Amino acid sequence: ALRRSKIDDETWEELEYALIGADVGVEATQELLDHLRERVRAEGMTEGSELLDALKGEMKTRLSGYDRELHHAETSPSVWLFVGVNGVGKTTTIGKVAKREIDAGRTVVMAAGDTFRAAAAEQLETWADRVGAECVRGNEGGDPSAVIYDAVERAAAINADVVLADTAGRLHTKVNLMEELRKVRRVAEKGAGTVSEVLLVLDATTGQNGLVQAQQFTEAVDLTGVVLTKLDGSAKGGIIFAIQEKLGIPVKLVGLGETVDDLVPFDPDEFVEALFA
Amino acid sequence: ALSDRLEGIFARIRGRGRLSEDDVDEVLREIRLALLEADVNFRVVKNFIARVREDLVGSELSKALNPFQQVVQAVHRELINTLGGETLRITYASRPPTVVLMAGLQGSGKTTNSAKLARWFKSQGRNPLLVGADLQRPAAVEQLRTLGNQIEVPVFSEPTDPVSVARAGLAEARRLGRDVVIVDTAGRLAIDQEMMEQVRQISEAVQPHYTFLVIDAMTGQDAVNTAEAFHATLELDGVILTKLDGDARGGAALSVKEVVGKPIAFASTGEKLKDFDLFHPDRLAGRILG
Ligand SMILES: Nc1nc2c(ncn2[C@@H]2O[C@H](COP(=O)(O)OP(=O)(O)OP(=O)(O)O)[C@@H](O)[C@H]2O)c(=O)[nH]1
Ligand SMILES: Nc1nc2c(ncn2[C@@H]2O[C@H](COP(=O)(O)OP(=O)(O)OP(=O)(O)O)[C@@H](O)[C@H]2O)c(=O)[nH]1
Ligand SMILES: [Mg+2]
Ligand SMILES: [Mg+2]
Repeated sequence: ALRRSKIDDETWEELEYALIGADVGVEATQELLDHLRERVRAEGMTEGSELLDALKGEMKTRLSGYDRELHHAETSPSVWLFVGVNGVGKTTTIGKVAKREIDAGRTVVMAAGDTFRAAAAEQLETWADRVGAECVRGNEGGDPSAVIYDAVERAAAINADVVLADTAGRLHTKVNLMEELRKVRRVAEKGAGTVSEVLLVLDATTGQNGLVQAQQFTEAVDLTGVVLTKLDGSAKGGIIFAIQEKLGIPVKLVGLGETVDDLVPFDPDEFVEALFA
Repeated sequence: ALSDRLEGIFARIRGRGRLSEDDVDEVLREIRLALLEADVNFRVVKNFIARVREDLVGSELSKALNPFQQVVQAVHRELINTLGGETLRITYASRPPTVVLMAGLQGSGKTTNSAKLARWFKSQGRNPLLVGADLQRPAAVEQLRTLGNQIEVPVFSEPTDPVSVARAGLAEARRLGRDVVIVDTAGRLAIDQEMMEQVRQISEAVQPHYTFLVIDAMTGQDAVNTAEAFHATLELDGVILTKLDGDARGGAALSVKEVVGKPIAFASTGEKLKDFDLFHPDRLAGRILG
């Protein structure tokens, strides 16, 4: 809330700090505030509260109008690929999405596509047991594409609706790992499956690197959306503003905790209100 | 990069022969933007810029042959001073074992770096024991056991509760004659009162000689909140900075160092257990400046 009642330099500074502090980033913040300055001139705003409302309204407008559905393909099984850098919440998110799908009456097969990290398959298998989904895994160190291919074949055999494919965390700076991911995406469609979602899982505590991640991952595997995790913490996840504006990639889901039910659809209004709370 | 931004300004003022107050302000504005883009917390940036201004005001820039160089050097110097200071030298407990506690947010790299640290202690001639006190994340203990096997370090855990596991792990280390104990804990939010109380109790139970906050190098503005809360609850001895093999500028490290006032002890630079070493402030300083 703006402490000053009349708009002055301190008012603008407070707004700048709120945006920067929320990881909206320098460029997006400057752009938003420059646009707001024009509106103040044009509309003759004088109160700090008017200014905050105008900024919130502007951000909400810019964040709305995106496709936030998780799409199923015309023919089953659909394949939803979960990608992202290390430790962001991909495996946990798959557990939550599986529960969501099962509650909606659909059958889910999980693919343990992280064949690299210690106990990755065991972690996913635990989630599968918890929600009542099948989990197809391979051997540690095996080919991730083969695991996902097998999972899709299994899903087709049992008439499952969706394959949730887990992948190993990887930094976009690793050329060979991004190439491996491209192959994973290609192979996921070789069999009976159709890739209808490629979701970047992004940690809300991430700073400006989040935009770089989105740029690199979409270049590699053509992202359909973002899952913003750990928004139950104090971080605001403001980097998604630039991700949506610059790359047109919508945030579809938000992770709000570590249990199976802690997943909600992304709501632009709630997000903007929380940013300034 | 900061150098490009500053070059533009200096090219314009070079002809004038002396630097005015306004010129210095303009330069400092560019440095501020570069640091914010590097994820340094905006409050930390404010204090940092004030310090750099003091350096520059006293340094007779207008008389310098190459004022541009002087500014970049002043910023670089101030960054290294803030990030560095004394390297953490591990001193071992006179009555073993030396207890190390690993804490931090979810997914920051605690479990992997517990194993990396164990491997590092082995290279120093020590005999560590890993204690898996994360009983909440699915397969967390398996993860630690798998990593322990890779480096032939024993792993202790039991399905009781985190505080009891930590305590029992310490007893086990004494029983086995291990001289270092590394306690891995569950990731937790700094604003989760219950979980922060739990880690405080773990600390109370094992009285660590070293408590490390494990921080992801790509963390943004919120790093300050995290560092303050963990430091208030646990009294940190150092920070372990992870995922430095990415291209995040790493400004969170500056924020954390500023707020906690304890050394960044180690740097994790990859997914393999060998990608781990003592922290070098000069490398990070260059990276933050961009
Ligand atoms: N508070 C909170 N924690 C979360 C959320 N999502 C995931 N986590 C936690 O984040 C940590 C990492 O989650 P994982 O699912 O293992 O992340 P990952 O991306 O699969 O990690 P890698 O496979 O190692 O790259 C775990 O401790 C999760 O419980 C969330 O929305 N909120
Ligand atoms: N690229 C890279 N990955 C790392 C580094 N350190 C850890 N990781 C990876 O980061 C992910 C998370 O590591 P964990 O050790 O599971 O993190 P954690 O803090 O124990 O996670 P929680 O217990 O869920 O809070 C894993 O995929 C690790 O392999 C690093 O320096 N570089
Ligand atoms: Mg995973
Ligand atoms: Mg862990």
